[in-house]
Amino acid sequence: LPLQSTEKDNRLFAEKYLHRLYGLPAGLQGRLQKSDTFQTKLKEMQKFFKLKVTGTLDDSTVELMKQARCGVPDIGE
Amino acid sequence: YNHFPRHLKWQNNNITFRILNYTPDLKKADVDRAIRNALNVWADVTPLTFKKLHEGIADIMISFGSREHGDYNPFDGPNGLLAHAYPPGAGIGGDTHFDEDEQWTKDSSAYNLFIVAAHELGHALGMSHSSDAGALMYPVYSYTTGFPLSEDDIEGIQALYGGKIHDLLKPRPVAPSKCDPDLSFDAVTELRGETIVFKDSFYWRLHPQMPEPEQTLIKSTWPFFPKKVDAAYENPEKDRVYMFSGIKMWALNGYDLVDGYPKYIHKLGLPKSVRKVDAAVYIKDTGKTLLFTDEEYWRYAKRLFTRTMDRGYPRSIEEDFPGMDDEVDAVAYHYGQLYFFHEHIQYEYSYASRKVLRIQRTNSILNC
Repeated sequence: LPLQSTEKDNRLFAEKYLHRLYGLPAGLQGRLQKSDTFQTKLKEMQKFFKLKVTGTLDDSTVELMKQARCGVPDIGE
Repeated sequence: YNHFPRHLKWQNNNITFRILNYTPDLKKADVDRAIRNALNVWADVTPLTFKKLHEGIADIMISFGSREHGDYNPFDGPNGLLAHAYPPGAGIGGDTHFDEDEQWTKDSSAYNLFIVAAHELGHALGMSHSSDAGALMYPVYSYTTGFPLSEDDIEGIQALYGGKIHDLLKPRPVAPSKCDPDLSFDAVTELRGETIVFKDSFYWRLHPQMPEPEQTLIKSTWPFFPKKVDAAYENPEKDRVYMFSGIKMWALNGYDLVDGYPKYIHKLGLPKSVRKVDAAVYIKDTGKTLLFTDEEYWRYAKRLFTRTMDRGYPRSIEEDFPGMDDEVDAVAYHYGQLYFFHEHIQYEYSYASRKVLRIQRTNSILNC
């Protein structure tokens, strides 16, 4: 369904974002990460940007992930 | 602000840099100037000096590249990741890469090279990302004019290198915190279904589908606009938003400035003694526009510039809006109710029955 593919696209986009910028381990391409690892990293990102820490890919979080930005990770090395 | 782990920094203050190649988007001289100005931003507040090399290895090697460009840290095409830089150190340490797939500009029309370079060179000197939306080291790109470093940035870089502060430098403002209990608003307006709340040099954007308001620098969206907004309102029938600052007013069609603006507020028939509009609102049900200045307010018929202010105005706010404060910071109109904001209090006022229905904190509309 379109909704499902959008959700899936957002999820894959978010995984790539969190992998590049929050140290989410690289999952198998195309397969969805285990949800607790993903959720932990997502919460780190929401906390950094002072969003509501929901651990879910809500609209505000996806919107912020899509904004043009610097490619240096937000935490750690 | 944040530093990289182990507070990585250059061990001597005289740093060298070299520009290895140039983007075709700008003249070579424009790139040279953007990079030099970006380095000067950091030199202005620290003892650091930057010497340009034209050959050999420099501490900071600057280049433009796209997709995989030699550091196993590929760019992603237009938008998304704009650039990256490495913390101080030997080899790739300090190196700064810009994504050639971006459109690089020297104004606000696309990605301003000076602003991105000032951010990336912050990394090359040891600054990591800041979570303060008003800081240059905030990860998300936003266009701004004037001196780009905020207090937060300056404190961070001086913690690494010590510093000097020029009293002529006015650091970029720190972003207001939406849940500060004493928060007051400068202005509130609707804009095509969203609510825009102005405070200092920032605005929050509230969208019914987005649980969290999004904070942005005013100049990042409206570069032509002055730093602070006094009042704003939308006339949805004309798809216009009117914004007031000092004795001037701007008309926007969406995010674009309408030809012929800014105009002086006195063209509305306001006396010269009025030097600013505190709040403004369009009452959809009556087609009337209300402008609030100090303890009074003015009412206009449908078309603002017919110079016809309704007879018998200005009138006293206290008399016509009993139960309200006698001054207003901002006002909005939703479904028959007026929402007046004064300092940290929000008054929900029934326009029909002329009375205050509810009192809340100003920032309750920001999910606080």
